[in-house]
Amino acid sequence: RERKNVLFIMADDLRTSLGCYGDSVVKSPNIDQLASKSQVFLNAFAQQAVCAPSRVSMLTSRRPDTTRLYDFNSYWRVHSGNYTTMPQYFKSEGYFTMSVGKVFHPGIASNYTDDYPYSWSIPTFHPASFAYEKQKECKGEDGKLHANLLCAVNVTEQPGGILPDLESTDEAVRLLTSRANDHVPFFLAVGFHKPHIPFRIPQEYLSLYPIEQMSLAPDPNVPKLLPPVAYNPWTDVRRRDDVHKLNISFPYGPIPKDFQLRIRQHYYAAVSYVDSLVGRLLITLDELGLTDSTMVVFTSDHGWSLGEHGEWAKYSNFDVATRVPLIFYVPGVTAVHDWLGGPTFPFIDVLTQSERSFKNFKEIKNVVELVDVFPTVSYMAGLRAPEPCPDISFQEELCSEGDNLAHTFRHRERG
Amino acid sequence: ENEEAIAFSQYPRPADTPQVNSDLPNLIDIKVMGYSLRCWDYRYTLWLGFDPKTYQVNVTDVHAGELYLLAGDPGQDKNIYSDSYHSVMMTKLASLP
Repeated sequence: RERKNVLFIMADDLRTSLGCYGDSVVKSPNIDQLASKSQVFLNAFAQQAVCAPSRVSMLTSRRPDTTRLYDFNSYWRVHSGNYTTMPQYFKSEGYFTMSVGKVFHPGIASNYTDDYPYSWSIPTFHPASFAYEKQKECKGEDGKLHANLLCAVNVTEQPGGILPDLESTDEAVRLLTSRANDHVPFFLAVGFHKPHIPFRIPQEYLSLYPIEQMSLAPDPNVPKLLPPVAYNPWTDVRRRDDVHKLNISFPYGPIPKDFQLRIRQHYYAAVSYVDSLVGRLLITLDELGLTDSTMVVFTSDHGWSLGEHGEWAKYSNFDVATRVPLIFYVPGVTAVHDWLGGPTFPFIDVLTQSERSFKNFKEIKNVVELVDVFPTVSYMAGLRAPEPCPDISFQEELCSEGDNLAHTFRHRERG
Repeated sequence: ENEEAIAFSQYPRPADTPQVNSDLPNLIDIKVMGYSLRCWDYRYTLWLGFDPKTYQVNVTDVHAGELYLLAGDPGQDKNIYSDSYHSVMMTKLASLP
């Protein structure tokens, strides 16, 4: 089988609030367009709803009890086992592997190198403007700058006149361009920082979600029979200046309703912002003639509770925190070449064409897991999927604790 | 391909009640691990004692449980966990990876 390039796109804290997952509020036309030519896994779940454990689990295809990473404070190769990662596997098979933005969780969890050189052919690109992400860059009503949760900004007024995900997209486009005419297949992973908090996003995306049209979560209260151990008190949100000022009681809150509406407005706006960046990557594939030779995977590390159960975070086992988008575009399999020559993924400006809608090409309703991604991407790209792990696999460098979902692309779903 | 599709997740906690580090406890502080299995029609979670030094979970040390039947409760707001379900579901959990 011919080997395909891989464009692997990850969002951060993106729940299934997308048009292609049935969300009627969000405006995500570029991701919906991708889904219309892809296989969409409607019920895909992360193994642990927090960044580093989930990303390491997905990228090694091992569950947290095998990576033994439950926090942000260890590197799996020295802490549990020298497990081969998905990009490392592609690299070992002759691919040129590249990483932009947040793919691995930075810091000790990826050995302060994003697992370079094991996983990547070149060092990871990190946007310089991320240095300002948690600083006082949000203009408040008092005209001063604060470290707010709600942080819609005029990009031209930000340090460097840019935001991290815009910078990452520029770099990803540059890397795609540099590889377009090379005979060596590539694996490019692009990790966006949004819609993770703070919602430091271009302010124009807020206009897509007028506050008077926003609604609260359908179940905004902490359920009466929820065991206290299952609840998370969303301390990262509480620490932001604008939330801290609300003087919300710990641990159960609640956040005032008008502020809840604004959080939801900003989250949705952040999703539309990410959608526009995904659209830029996809039209770049078209412009470079790569659409027919590149599979595209779109997913997230986990979800986020938008007020459901009185929570505003991941950090739980609720479906809103663990369920993720998982979309596979495989040229020749989920879509056929358009011989009329039109672009496969024309860019849709969500700010002017927000009402564009699409129908999914194929949906899989059965539950799947992010540990399934490694074997499935490998197989669908034209490599052999790693073998299933034995029950105890600490000494096994290359194996998978997930399933190869390739059969779902060929057969109708059962059950 | 004929097996029931199931997805697992887990989440650690430092204590049975919410505290400042409940969201993201350091490994050494983890005392409880919530293991979830979910399929088409339900989500079942057991919060079990966990030893961060040995990484061992104590399946007899049940701190809490959750069971949501998704057909009538898609938002997972009505926890119907009870001991009557417990033995059946524990058998199922123990037979899975």
